[in-house]
Amino acid sequence: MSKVIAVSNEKGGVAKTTTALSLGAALVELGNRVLLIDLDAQANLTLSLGLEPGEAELTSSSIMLDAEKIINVCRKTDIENLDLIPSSSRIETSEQYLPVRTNYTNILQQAIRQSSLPYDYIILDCPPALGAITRNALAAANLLLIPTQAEYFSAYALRNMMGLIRRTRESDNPNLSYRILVTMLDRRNRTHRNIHDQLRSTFGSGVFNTVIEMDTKLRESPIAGQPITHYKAAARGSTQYRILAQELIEYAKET
Amino acid sequence: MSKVIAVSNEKGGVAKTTTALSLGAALVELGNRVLLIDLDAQANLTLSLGLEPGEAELTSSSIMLDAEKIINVCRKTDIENLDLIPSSSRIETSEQYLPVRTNYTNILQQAIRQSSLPYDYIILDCPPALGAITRNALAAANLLLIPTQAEYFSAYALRNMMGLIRRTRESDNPNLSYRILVTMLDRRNRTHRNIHDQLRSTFGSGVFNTVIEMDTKLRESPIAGQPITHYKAAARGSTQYRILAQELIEYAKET
Ligand SMILES: Nc1ncnc2c1ncn2[C@@H]1O[C@H](COP(=O)(O)OP(=O)(O)OP(=O)(O)O)[C@@H](O)[C@H]1O
Ligand SMILES: Nc1ncnc2c1ncn2[C@@H]1O[C@H](COP(=O)(O)OP(=O)(O)OP(=O)(O)O)[C@@H](O)[C@H]1O
Ligand SMILES: [Mg+2]
Ligand SMILES: [Mg+2]
Repeated sequence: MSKVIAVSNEKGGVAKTTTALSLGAALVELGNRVLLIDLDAQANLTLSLGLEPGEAELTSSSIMLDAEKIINVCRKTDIENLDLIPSSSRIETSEQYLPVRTNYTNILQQAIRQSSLPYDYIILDCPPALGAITRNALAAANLLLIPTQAEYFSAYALRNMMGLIRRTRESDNPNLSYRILVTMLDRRNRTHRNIHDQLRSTFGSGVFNTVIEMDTKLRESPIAGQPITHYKAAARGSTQYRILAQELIEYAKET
Repeated sequence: MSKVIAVSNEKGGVAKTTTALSLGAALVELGNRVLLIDLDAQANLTLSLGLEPGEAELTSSSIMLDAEKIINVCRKTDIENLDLIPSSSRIETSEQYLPVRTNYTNILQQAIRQSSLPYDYIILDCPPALGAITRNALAAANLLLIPTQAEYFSAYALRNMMGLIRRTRESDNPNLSYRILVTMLDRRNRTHRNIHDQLRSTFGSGVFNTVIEMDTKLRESPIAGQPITHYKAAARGSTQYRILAQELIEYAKET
């Protein structure tokens, strides 16, 4: 059984895509087989692996809208043991077409459960919204990883997310757990330090110990079409996402 | 006739809300009457003026979904001549309910045209998506202001936006013009400098001369529930958004 990790936050620009890619690559380095699923119409995860969004015939929309089997949509990337289901702008239409179907929030969960996939981890990159796609991701996930900047709007977004977690547990996925990941932290910045402290005191063990700090190499690696661990193996971002991967594996063992 | 400015970018976290608020406040300082309309389910613009999202009975959803008159939904803020139409999470449902209506992209344009509003400028804060709400904003706007970080994903998002501008001009709003605003710039950062140069050489006069640089005071002001111009009048962010307001007024005279 693959462990499914949804990476989601309604707030935009908090490093959802950067985290999905970097964590996936770090898990592969530790000997795991990983599938990344790009669920965002922006297709930034697809782009960050050097692929041209919109070129692939089968994408995550094929699964969500056309009931295509997951195994038919997976494709290899340049990184051994890191596969991808690409996205395209078509997935934007699922916010309109999915909610009219009964049990529309279970589509992804069923698609994953019905196929015996050869992956240790499946990582879902979500769009910055709490619509039909994100609900599907939460219903399908064992763990919800919430990248959060130590800033006011990003911390505030956690309030809506806690409500969606509760609703998802009641309707589709009683065992859904969550963990907050503090991203893009600038330790020299007073607002960042204050809000970081508040997050830890409010959420306690609901926050990963690992923190991802600002590292400009994380801005550069998508331009090269590679995860940070391959682009600059010794960068601070690579180190911190590797530590995150280890903490995640430990956490997955307990649940 | 009010000048309508839509602030939109599919990419998340590029300072759409910060720009809508700061520009609005700077235009008020220059003697204009300004209405801010929060069209995002996150309701960050509402929050940044010290209001509790979800508390107001009438919101932007009332206009988009219930055909409520704009004049009935406007409310005063603590800032003289700066009014607000708040948002709530309900507006998320418009991605599902609007597209089934004929001419659904004209709802906001018609609502604005049918009321003679006492504002010099109306500023629309959009969600990080190119769905039904953003299409309404582009159809209603005289100018589309596109906040853009000098980073790879943000610059890439301009490609989809150019397509949507073309489609909007063909279907709803032939006179829609656009301007890119470079935001959150760190001049010491090589990626930022490179992409900034590329944006100017690609888009030429389609980019505002004014640039908004990183300024941590812009992170602090929403916590205080005030625009930067009121929170720290002498901050770099205040100065740069005031310069932007002046450049915008000049530009509006020409079109
Ligand atoms: N630790 C970091 N240090 C510096 N830059 C970072 C870091 N993490 C991410 N970035 C950059 O910040 C921007 C936002 O990150 P990213 O696009 O991954 O966020 P997102 O949450 O996926 O955004 P969206 O809401 O649009 O999907 C990107 O340009 C990315 O390269
Ligand atoms: N020039 C700046 N310097 C420093 N921080 C900034 C600047 N502009 C915006 N910010 C901060 O960056 C974050 C993103 O800005 P903001 O929320 O306005 O972006 P947005 O595009 O509206 O995001 P979303 O896509 O979620 O709606 C916020 O925490 C904001 O306070
Ligand atoms: Mg993303
Ligand atoms: Mg915003």
